[in-house]
Amino acid sequence: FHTAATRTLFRLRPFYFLVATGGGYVGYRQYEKYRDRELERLGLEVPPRLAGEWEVALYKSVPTRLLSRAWGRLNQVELPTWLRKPVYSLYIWTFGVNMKEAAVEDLDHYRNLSEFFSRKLKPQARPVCGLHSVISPSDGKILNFGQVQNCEVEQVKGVTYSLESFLGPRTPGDELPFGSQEPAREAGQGEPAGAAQAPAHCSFQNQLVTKEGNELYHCVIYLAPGDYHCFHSPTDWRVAHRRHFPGSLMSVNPGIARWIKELFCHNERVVLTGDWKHGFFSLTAVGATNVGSIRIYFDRELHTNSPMYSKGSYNDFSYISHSNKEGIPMRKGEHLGEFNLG
Amino acid sequence: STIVLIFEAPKDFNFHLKPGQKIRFGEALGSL
Repeated sequence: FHTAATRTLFRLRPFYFLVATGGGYVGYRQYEKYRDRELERLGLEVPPRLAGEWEVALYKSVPTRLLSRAWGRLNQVELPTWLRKPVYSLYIWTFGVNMKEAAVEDLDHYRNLSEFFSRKLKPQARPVCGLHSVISPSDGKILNFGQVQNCEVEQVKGVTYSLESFLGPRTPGDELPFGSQEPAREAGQGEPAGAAQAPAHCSFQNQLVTKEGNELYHCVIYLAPGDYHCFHSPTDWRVAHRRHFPGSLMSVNPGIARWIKELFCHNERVVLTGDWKHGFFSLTAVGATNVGSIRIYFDRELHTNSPMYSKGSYNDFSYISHSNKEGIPMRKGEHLGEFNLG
Repeated sequence: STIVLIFEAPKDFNFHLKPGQKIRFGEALGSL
């Protein structure tokens, strides 16, 4: 009896230790939030509280890609017809989906949640603005926008990430809008762009801007789980190149974007670059835990969220070839791609 | 998921946006 009690106690100790440390950590974070709210109430500017390296490392150690693929497998299971309405109605209620805009309103039509998640809209549901040169490529929430300063892009107010880490280093070849003449780099051999020295950093931004007097602008759009998850061409442009960064699939909701600096450089993403009437143009789709897969309709070679990948690598693919010098022409509002569950 | 646009444009390019606002596909982001 005596040894049994000790053994049990010994076994239970790690559990209690985890509960105590976890509870203490959560409690401290709540206290920090309370204190920030009080400071804001007094009208004081509260600097964004960024995650420490150990917190980012701990978060990155969570097998988010595995979880994402498992979530995707689960949502590929075909639901029996009687179960479809309850399941999709719960999703609609939870995330405020407006089914009146969906091309197919009948919930029984969608065999599983993946199909429901990738639903299309009625063409007239989203008229494309003819007046302005750049439109929103998707539904969502504007996290941040403005001019890019000193090669740093703001993911949310006050929290930045490096432009060069995000887009990756300039790639050889005159067909690219980066326009560098560096020796060719084997696809997938890219090292993290942060390897560039500080002086190159600022020149990186200057090399993206191809015309005298122009500036570099950015806009970050967050798609919530209930949003329409296809995306379209934001302007008339030519897509010349795709760079796929396999990576983590941390959540990208605004709260996490305020907490983890360089979040978008950690996550799996697909960078499309090319040019429009004013020069360089790029659209990047960044994956997240529940939405780990990214499809680009004209790019059958692209496979995202696959099990095998080497950290920090990226894969380049050029849409310009001997037979196609122009790249892929995209009209403003044209279907470009979609995010998929898992 | 998130979409990030990074592009060059003349200095007088203007965004017609407010941080935190909801937006829908097809609505204006900005223009010259």
